[in-house]
Amino acid sequence: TMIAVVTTDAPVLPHDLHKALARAAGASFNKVTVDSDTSTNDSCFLLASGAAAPAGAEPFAPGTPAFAAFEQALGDVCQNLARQMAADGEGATRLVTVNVTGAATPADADAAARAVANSPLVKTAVYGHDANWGRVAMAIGKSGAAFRQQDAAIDIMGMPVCRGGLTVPFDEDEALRRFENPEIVIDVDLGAGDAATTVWTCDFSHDYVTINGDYRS
Amino acid sequence: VQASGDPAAGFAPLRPPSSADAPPASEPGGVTRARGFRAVGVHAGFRKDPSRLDLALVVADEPCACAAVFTRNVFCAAPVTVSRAQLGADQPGEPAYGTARAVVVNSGNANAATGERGLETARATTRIVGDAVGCPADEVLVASTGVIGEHLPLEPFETGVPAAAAALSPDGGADAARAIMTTDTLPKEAAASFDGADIGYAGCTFFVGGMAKGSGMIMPNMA
Repeated sequence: TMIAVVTTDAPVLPHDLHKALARAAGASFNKVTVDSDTSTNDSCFLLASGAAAPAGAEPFAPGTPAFAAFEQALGDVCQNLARQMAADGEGATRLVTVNVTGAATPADADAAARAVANSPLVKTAVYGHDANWGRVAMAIGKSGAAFRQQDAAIDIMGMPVCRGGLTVPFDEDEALRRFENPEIVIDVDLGAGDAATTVWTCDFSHDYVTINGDYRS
Repeated sequence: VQASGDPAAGFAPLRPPSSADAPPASEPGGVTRARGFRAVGVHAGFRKDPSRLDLALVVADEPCACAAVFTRNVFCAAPVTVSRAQLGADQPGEPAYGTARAVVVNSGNANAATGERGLETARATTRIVGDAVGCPADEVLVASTGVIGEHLPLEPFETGVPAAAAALSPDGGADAARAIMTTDTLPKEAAASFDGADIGYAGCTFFVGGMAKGSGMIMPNMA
């Protein structure tokens, strides 16, 4: 379950606050997956006191620079919290960031990124420090996103590992060194359009099973 | 083609490292970084371990604008149903916004799959918090996290909420962030600010701050 409480001292009216929160959550919390399971209790509250504005000041109105600045700060806070959640996923040893570009539609970008981020085989490979890009290819291929395999490209930790749907020889020792980073970045270009997205997850370790095999006891 | 992980050997990376890839920086503080809010985290008794905080309270000095998004899981918990209704949304997915004064969160028990009894517990919680902080029950939002399918006892709220309300502080955000943890290994806080000078609010600095928990059963799909 995720629960978040966010506050601001900016003056924002309730209906505008909701629009801003929906956008921020859509680009942050709703882009996190630890185990592909959606909780019964997920909730995110946003409260605006207006206490930093002079008495009687006009509320921030959508379309103004003030509202844009507020949305930027809100988005930063939500994305920061979302990344913390992924990094602290049960049993996690690594934060995993999956960037998908070149998708035909935003829905395709999301489907492909989520397929990679939810794949137990990709997540265990990350845990094992294995740059096993074939599992990434498998995940995007089964995702339902529209693309041609000969147009796909994959990087792991900034290292090209697949181009044109085919393997690219890479330095395994360098890959192992890069897997020491606390954040593992997987980049995928589907070569099918201009849509892009980012999904955050974590690796999958023995501890996830230990924690969840014992949760109620 | 002879290539290696070295971009110079053949293929350029899809995403050259740049500052644009850096995650947003966070300033110190969390849910009480913004002015006008106090918070607290206490052990109320939802958990057996008395050293473990299990009740968080975030309270605005005055009733304020509020919005929320909630899980789309059909099997949504009682606190989701009650809080959504408090913010004027009768059905899942309807925009939920209005006025609120307080948010109360317990950890250790999700109050999910608990039927009418769970709903009444969530509603009673809003009354208890409202009495303690001095606001109507309909300005209190409630959330729970923990085990699904067990009835949430009301007694820890009856004893814990008055004690929590008495300890509310502008410095209480960190304890509140700890109190909502379940299998999380770390509390999660973040804050950001922006200057009002160039946006028509000269002399003002605005803050956004927050706390979150989440470690397992995580693929939020909130609307």
